[in-house]
Amino acid sequence: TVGCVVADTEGRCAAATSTGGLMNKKVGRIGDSPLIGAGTYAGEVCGVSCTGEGEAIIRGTLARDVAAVMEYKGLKLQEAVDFVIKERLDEGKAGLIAVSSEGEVAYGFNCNGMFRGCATEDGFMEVGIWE
Amino acid sequence: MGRWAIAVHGGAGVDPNLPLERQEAATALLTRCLNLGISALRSSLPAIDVVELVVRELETDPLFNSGRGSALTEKGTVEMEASIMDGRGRRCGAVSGLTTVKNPISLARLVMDKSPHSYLAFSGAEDFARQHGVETVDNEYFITEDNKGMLKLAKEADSILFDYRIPSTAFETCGAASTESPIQMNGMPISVYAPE
Repeated sequence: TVGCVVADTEGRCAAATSTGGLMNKKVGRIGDSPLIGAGTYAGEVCGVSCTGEGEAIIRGTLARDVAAVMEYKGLKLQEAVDFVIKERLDEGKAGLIAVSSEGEVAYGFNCNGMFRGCATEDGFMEVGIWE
Repeated sequence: MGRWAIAVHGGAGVDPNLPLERQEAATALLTRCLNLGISALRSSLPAIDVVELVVRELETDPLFNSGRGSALTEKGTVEMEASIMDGRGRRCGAVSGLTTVKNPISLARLVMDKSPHSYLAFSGAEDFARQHGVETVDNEYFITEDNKGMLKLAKEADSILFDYRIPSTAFETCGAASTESPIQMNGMPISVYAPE
């Protein structure tokens, strides 16, 4: 799975996710990526794209939950990502990237690595695989 | 005026033995995609156009599991899915079960912009693609030798395999498939749902 999340200078957030799914999957299997609110979500406060064990991400409505805990619990972006990865996945393994309308980036994962890159207007840029 | 921000990913659940040259190829692709997005943001492209532009780049490169280089079904074919969402107005589009559309994310964008729906799948999505003149290719285009090897491994392990590029030397199956974990999910052993 691949994904991109962006906040632009007008404070607009967007998210996009694309995948071939799981190797050796059954024909007709639908994963989390196309399910809005599970693998992909963008609202007024943030944009989120998820990857990993699709069935766990769907059951946890992972992407929407990041926005929900920001809206209803007042968490900041990275706190929201950490909370959702820690509390919403049961035994599932997954990762996600997120941006906020204030121009922050965050990511989190509970498996042994995630291919990710992030950058902000103030010059921060990071590309990584491992913890 | 706010500040821009961008993040990209290429999948979670990485083979701990991934060869260094594969790691370097992955970080090079992620860096290229970040820079593509950053220059689009500096040209004041709206967020929704930037995410589509960057994911198209990731779909076209065979390195990660999307577009060309997609994971294979149990029948050795490719079925792709994608979704896109614009936070302004919470508009969204999604597609599933694509077998010939070269860039699934752009079809999801068309579903959002040019259809009264938010999700089209399988033959309906393929018909919609043809109605809108979206570029299509043969299913073979999406299948790589790497992934044929990974499918063979997954079948030998009788599991749904992690989606990472298995080094050509090591042929051990992924951890979750070989150790039967007592944990169940949806009535199935958790090892069936190996992360991609």
